[in-house]
Amino acid sequence: LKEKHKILHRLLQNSTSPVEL
Amino acid sequence: PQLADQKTLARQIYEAYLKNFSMNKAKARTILTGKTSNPPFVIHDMETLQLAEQTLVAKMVGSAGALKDREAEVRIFHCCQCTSVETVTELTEFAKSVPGFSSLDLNDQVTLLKYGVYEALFAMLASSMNKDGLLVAYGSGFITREFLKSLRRPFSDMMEPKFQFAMKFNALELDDSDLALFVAAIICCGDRPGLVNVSHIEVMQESIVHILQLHLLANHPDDAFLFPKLLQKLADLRQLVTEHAQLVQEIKKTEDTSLHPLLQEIYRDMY
Repeated sequence: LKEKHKILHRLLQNSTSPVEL
Repeated sequence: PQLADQKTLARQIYEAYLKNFSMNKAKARTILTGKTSNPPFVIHDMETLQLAEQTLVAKMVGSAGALKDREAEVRIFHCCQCTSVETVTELTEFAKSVPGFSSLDLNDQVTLLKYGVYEALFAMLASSMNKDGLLVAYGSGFITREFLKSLRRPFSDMMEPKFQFAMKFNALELDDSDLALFVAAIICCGDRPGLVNVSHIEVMQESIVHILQLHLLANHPDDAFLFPKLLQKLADLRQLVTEHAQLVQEIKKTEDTSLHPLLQEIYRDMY
């Protein structure tokens, strides 16, 4: 599941990494 | 001691809500009721949309970017996506601040967000809506319901169901302290497909829902049925998200538009 949701996973683990709009 | 614990949890969730969301109901209502010195710019036709794009949402649309020459419907759809991505990011931070959430299995955290974020997003979107339109660009703009309805299909079908939900939801007159617990209850939901440790989440859900019930009784002593009414809204939101996901899939298939990778992750194999 983590593999299919890499951005969600990254947001959960690291709040400082921005999501490119 | 138990009541003290419950009050502490309710306060923690409310504080996390105020800290993590850039817009809340109190702010939105101040703007919508005209109690600010700077009223929002009203977007009601193609001309006012273009004006707003040059000023309010220039960063989102990228005035010099690839979307500049695309039709209005596609540009608005892109703006909706940008706002959704920002809100999903805020919701993730909010979820992490809910006591117990971060100690859940990481796969389950992903599942709870995947299925919960759009329900939470539409519940919170109601705060920025009235019967005539919707606040956009952090409250600096107001796009009218009629203008959104006048777009070509399938884009015109995007927002009207959210307005219809919002009008009924807003009639419950929840405030931000109620909404904070309601959003936490949406996310910590034990019956999402594919959860590994259901019992762990159910324990969290039970305590949040119980606190929500007590909070509503104290905060709305005149409406004894507010709690069951809100439980019904959980079911309505699930239906709203199912229909929204179908519409997005249709747009993806039939229109030449891109979908943000984060939103693709959420929609893929959702329902």
